[in-house]
Amino acid sequence: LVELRDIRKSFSMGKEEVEILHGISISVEKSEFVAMMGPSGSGKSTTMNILGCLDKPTSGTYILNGQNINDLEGDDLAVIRNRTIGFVFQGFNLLQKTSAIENVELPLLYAGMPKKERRERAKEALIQMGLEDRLYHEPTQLSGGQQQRVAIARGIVNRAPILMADEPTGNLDSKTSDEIMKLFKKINEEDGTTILLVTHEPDVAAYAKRIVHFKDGMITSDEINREVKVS
Amino acid sequence: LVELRDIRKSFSMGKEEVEILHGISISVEKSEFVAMMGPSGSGKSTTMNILGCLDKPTSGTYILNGQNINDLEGDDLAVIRNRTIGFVFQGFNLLQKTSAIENVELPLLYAGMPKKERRERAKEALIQMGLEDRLYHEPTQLSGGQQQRVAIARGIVNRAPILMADEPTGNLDSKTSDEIMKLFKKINEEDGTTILLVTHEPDVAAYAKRIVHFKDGMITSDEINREVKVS
Ligand SMILES: Nc1ncnc2c1ncn2[C@@H]1O[C@H](COP(=O)(O)OP(=O)(O)OP(=O)(O)O)[C@@H](O)[C@H]1O
Ligand SMILES: Nc1ncnc2c1ncn2[C@@H]1O[C@H](COP(=O)(O)OP(=O)(O)OP(=O)(O)O)[C@@H](O)[C@H]1O
Ligand SMILES: [Mg+2]
Ligand SMILES: [Mg+2]
Repeated sequence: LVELRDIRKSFSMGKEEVEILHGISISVEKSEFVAMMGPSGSGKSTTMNILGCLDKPTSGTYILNGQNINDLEGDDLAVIRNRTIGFVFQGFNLLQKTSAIENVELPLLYAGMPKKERRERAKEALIQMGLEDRLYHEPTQLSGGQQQRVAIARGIVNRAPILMADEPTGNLDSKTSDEIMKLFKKINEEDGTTILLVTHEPDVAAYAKRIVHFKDGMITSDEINREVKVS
Repeated sequence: LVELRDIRKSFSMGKEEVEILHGISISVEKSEFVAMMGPSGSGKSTTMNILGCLDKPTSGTYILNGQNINDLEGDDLAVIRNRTIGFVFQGFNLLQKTSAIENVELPLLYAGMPKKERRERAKEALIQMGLEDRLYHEPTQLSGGQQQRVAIARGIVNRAPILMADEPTGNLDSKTSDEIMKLFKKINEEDGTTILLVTHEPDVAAYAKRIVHFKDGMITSDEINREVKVS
């Protein structure tokens, strides 16, 4: 379903080119639940941004759902992304001066869903995140963990076949983290949603069925998780 | 050194007033190392913002270093804050389009330190954070954990008597978190820096000598940590 082959990514800093990803290859089947771990700066978010069609690799191939992503541009890419992927950003990326519910409605708006139905679905996703009394708060009126949960709600609201979450529990207490992970496990097992999750926390990675380790822009291990958290 | 008495804080949402802190009282002596924990939304950052002189309570008293903070305004408040407190924000609050080193120099600039010395000190703080090859990167050119470490460097660079850190390790892997906590422990024990730290992680709170629990805008427990992490 998701396949990266020898992905390299460089950024230009002034006149210099710095290579950050040195040939990342990974293949994920439908309904897998994969956790990605590794030290700060090892290339996890850079890889997630390529997987989420938010950034293009410098070289290498990305095949998503049978489609070579390098062949797509602009609107075509945006449509595929909206239909296929729910994305939770490490830095939340919520729209300022916009309520939680409107932030969560955004992917549904792009999908062409009518107003009444959008509002229903967004409300439901926020209730699942324990935020039913924060629907109309704007980001500056929310705690760090509440903002994080709005970002998660926005990532799951369109029920896309793939959920990509970049450190979704960094600002959450362990009880709330656990609840979020149980919900992810549920949508993976009941809806067949494929999940790619970046995390620093072993307790969170424990829910995944496969764990991929990053170091210095390369994948150093990719193994079945023999101690999957059952409940 | 730091004393809050019956602090209440309300926010206005449209025509409504919502009380978030319902009478917070806490007293911290010089060179203490206190961790504050509690569920998402329980009022930790709101309390930290009051302690950091970034926000005023709706009622109650804040005495900092013998001075009643309610009596101070504008520039006087800013001077006291700059001289007394190093603050690490939960959301980092780095200046965009500004390099890491310039971000870290900011508190020193306000303190009137000359350019050459500022640059030296900022560089040293960033090296302590493992960021010596990221000095000239801007926030968008840094990973989440690197941005967090720039925010921490900025909080410790002026070596103020009090360090207030709001969830400083949320985006860091456990090895880096541990290194940061050992550094905090060192500045607490060697320099006598008073540390107030908000965290969701028990492994991080373990370094503190006292743990305060928040729930629904109130302090529910405040106890000596009998299992302080020695090393
Ligand atoms: N400007 C505001 N207007 C209205 N409500 C606010 C505002 N700022 C914060 N709140 C509310 O105050 C409560 C406490 O927020 P605070 O940021 O102190 O929580 P916290 O304990 O730091 O949580 P977290 O662990 O998620 O960071 C939250 O429920 C939040 O929605
Ligand atoms: N636009 C950019 N220009 C230059 N360097 C960049 C840019 N974006 C990221 N980097 C560098 O790429 C490296 C990898 O960043 P990335 O965000 O992928 O790390 P990460 O594994 O997600 O780290 P973390 O766990 O801290 O979030 C970092 O060292 C970062 O400084
Ligand atoms: Mg990252
Ligand atoms: Mg907070």
